Amino acid sequence: LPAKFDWRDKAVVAPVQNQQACGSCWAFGTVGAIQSVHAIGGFTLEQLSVQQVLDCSIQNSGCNGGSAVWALDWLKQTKVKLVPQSDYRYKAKTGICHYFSQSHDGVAVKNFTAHDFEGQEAAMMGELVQNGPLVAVVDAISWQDYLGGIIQHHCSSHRSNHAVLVVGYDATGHIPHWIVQNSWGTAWGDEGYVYIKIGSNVCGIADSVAAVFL
Amino acid sequence: DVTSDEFNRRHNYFRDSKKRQARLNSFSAVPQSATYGINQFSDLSPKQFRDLYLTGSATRVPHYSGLTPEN
Repeated sequence: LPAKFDWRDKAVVAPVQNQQACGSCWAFGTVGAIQSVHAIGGFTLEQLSVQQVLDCSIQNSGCNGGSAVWALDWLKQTKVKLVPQSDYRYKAKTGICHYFSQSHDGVAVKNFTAHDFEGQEAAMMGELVQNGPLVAVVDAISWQDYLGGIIQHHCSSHRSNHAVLVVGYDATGHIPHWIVQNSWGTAWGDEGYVYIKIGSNVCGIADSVAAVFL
Repeated sequence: DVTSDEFNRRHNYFRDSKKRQARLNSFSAVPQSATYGINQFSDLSPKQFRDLYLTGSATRVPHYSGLTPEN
């Protein structure tokens, strides 16, 4: 594995989004991974509709919360195509599901994997390099006050409450860390990103990790 | 638009957040460590923050065995 790997360097990661006052992290994480993997496959990086996942993945609870794994399972089972964001804009409110014909432009999920990588973060690095950005669910309680730097403390595992997109890692410095895109806008953290120490499941970063296949 | 009650409540949350940040920063020993301070969430109580933003559920998933359907 390379000592440093960042999918942003390949221009396959969309800009940081802002979920606003809606508990839609799970939808942002899911859609972030799909649009990146689609771009890695040689297509133009295009923002796909978070609102579609929010409204239509009824196993989840829209702005009241949900699971990225359930959203991916819904996309896989139904073969629903995620349409471009421009066709189904984000409103930060749960709404009625809009249906599109199968001939409409969009991206379908063929498969996904979801694993607990606790104790195996090196394997998680391999999965990231091999497949693309990963959706992870973390404990983000201390993130209310986060400004930047690498989180090493105050972040428990096994108490996950927030979905994020892991876009890379950097093991070249004193503290190897994950590079994680959040969905709280660019004013939060380091331009919308947060860094988490690799190796001891800080924030539960390895507890529930999904990779997408298109 | 906030009422004075709401303003006072948020001001208290803001004051509490500064204490919380000082405690979190006390562990930041090395230069690259995380830093904590005032941001757009500082006038929310921890409960409000949790209820509004920490709504992701972790689904129980199998431990990674090295084998996936793809490989």
